[in-house]
Amino acid sequence: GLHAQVVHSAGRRFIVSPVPESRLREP
Amino acid sequence: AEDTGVRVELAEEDNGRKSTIALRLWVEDPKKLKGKPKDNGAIEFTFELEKETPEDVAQEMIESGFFNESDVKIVAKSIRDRVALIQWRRERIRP
Repeated sequence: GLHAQVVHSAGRRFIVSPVPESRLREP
Repeated sequence: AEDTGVRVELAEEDNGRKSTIALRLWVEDPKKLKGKPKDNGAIEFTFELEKETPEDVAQEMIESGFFNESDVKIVAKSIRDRVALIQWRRERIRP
């Protein structure tokens, strides 16, 4: 899937990926 | 760990020796957040156990537009709980 990336000014990279389907349905 | 509505987990296997670990954070219960999270994707990031604090990362996430400033405490707490668990496990494996 498309992984959006955001790099913070301090240099840390945040990679956004879809939440693992199995985790969304957890009670 | 208390359910803050924000979930944090290891994004990769922790061999117990690396000082930098990869974590993944996502919102499981948006109702528990004061602000409206940007989207419900999972955010992967690296965390340096010795040098960084959960508050650093939470603040950077706010500044990167992932969360509302009012939720910095919830985000930081969720990260801190997971990091504490990882460190606790590491001490048990390799005292």
